[in-house]
Amino acid sequence: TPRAGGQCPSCGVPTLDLASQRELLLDLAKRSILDKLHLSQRPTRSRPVSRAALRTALQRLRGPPRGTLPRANRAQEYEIISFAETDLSNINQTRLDFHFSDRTAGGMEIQQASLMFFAQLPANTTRPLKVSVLTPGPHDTNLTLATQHLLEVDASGWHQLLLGPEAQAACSQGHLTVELVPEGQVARDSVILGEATHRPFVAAQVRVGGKHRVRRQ
Amino acid sequence: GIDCQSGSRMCCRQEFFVDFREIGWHDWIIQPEGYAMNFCTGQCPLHVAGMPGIAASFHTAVLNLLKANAAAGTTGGGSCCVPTIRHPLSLLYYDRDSNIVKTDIPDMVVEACGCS
Repeated sequence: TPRAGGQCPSCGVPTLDLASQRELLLDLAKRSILDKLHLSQRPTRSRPVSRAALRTALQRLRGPPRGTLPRANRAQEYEIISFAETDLSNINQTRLDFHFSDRTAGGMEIQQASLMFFAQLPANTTRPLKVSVLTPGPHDTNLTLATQHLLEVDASGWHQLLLGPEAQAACSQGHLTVELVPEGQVARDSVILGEATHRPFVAAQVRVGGKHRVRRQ
Repeated sequence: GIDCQSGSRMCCRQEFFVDFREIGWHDWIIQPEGYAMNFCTGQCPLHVAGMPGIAASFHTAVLNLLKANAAAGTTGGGSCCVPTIRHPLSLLYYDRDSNIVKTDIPDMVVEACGCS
C-alpha cells in the first residue's frame, strides 16, 4: 500500500511508485510461468505452424463439440477376439478362418481390426510373407482375393498386421479368411505356428448398432 | 475473501491482469490471452487474524506448525494476508519445436485472500 515515504507493511521494503511496481509484477509473472513450465526462457518457434493444426488443438482444448454425447453413453463399443481355425496341412501355405458371431440386435460395425500371428524363423533370417485377405463372392460362392499385403518378417515372435476395410467388412459379415504364404526358398517346417499357445487371432474393435441406428436417433 | 477497493487497508485480493500481447508473449502462448496474477495485500490486525470461516482451516495447520517450530513468524504477533483459494492456469502454447502443448499449472490464479 503506497504511503508517502513509508514502507511496505508486510516486507519492509520501501514502497515503489506505481510504474516500477507494475514492471516488477510483470517480471514476476513471466518468471512464475516459465518456472512452472520448466523453461529457462520463452520458446522461440523454429518453424511456423499451420492454422489448421492450431484450430484442431483449440478444439481439443475446449473439449468435445457442443451437442455430442459424452463417450460414455455413445453407442456401446467392445472388442472381439477371434482365434483362427488353422489349416496347417501345407507348411508353405497357411489358411486361417475367423468367425465372428453377432449377438447384438443392431448389427455390428467394425471400427478397427488387426491380425496377430506368431512366426518362427531360424536366427538371423528374414522371410517375406504374402498375406492375402479372401472374402466370399456376391452369392456366397467360393472365396475371392480382396487385398494382398507383403510383410518382411525379420524375427521370430508375434507380428501384427492392421486389416483394411475389406477385411473389416468380412468380419462384420461374420467370416474372414486369411492366407499366409512365405516367399522365397521352400521351408523345411512351417513359419506360422498354430498350436494353442501361438494360435493366430484377430482383435476387432466393434461398435454395436452401426450407422442405421444413428439415423433412427 | 475481499476484493481490494481503493483506499482499503484490510487484507484483500488485488486483481492484476498480465496481457500476453502487452508483454510480447502472444506469439508463443496461444491461449488464454493473459494471466490473472492476482495477489494478496493489506493488513491483518489482530481482531481479524485467524478469522474463522475465511482462512482458518487452511492456515490453522500452518500456524500450528509455526507454533510447534517456534518460528519467528509468530513472534511479531501479526498475521499475514495470504491466498486462501487458488485455481490452475490452463495454457496452450508452442514449445521450441513448434509442438502445441497444453498444460494446467496448479495454484496459479488467486481467487480469494484471508488473514492467516
